[in-house]
Amino acid sequence: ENQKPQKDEL
Amino acid sequence: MNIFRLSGDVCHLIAIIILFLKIWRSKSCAGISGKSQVLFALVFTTRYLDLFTSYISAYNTVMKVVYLLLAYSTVGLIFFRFRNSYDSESDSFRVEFLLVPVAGLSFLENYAFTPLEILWTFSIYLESVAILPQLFMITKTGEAESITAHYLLFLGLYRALYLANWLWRFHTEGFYDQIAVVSGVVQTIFYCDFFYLYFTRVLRGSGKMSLP
Repeated sequence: ENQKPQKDEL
Repeated sequence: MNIFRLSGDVCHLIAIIILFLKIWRSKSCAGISGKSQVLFALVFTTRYLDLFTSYISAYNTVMKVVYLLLAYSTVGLIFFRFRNSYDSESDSFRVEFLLVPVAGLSFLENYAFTPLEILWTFSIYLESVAILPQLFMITKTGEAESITAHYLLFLGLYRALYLANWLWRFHTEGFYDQIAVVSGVVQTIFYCDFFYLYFTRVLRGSGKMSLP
């Protein structure tokens, strides 16, 4: 699995 | 939040509003690809499922809800209220050629193999190609009204500004979302040819944009 970034974009 | 991200979001919002108002005021969706608009509604739906699972900010929540409402309203105008003006003959792009590979890729390349993550990834991949039915329609009919061209310009600006946003975030925060960035670059490339046509034809000429 890839590292999961925080999804704060639209 | 930085200036590129904020202006990107605003350009996206302006694009969606331009399209909605154009259809609403002219009572016609001639020249608009209903398929692209359905794909965008699907993009927002599958991406913003996190409205129910995680709170980020009031700005984030409000923008998501506004995008969703406008996307579905536009689809409603095209397929219900003004469906007589819908040019289904010209809107002949085969969307299954986009949906099937995009769905397959989102199962293969994602951040986590969970339903929400796969749907989020699907939305990112789908957004990068969702405009193709619209561009295909313009190529097929050979022209676009200038207002449709303005819509595409703001959508393209939104993409370009998001690229600037990612560069900025990478340098200032070390933030890097590989899936979003790669898809975003692909998506922006689709607009390059259109940008060229926009600046050489719409701004210098008048009225309609014709393709060679």
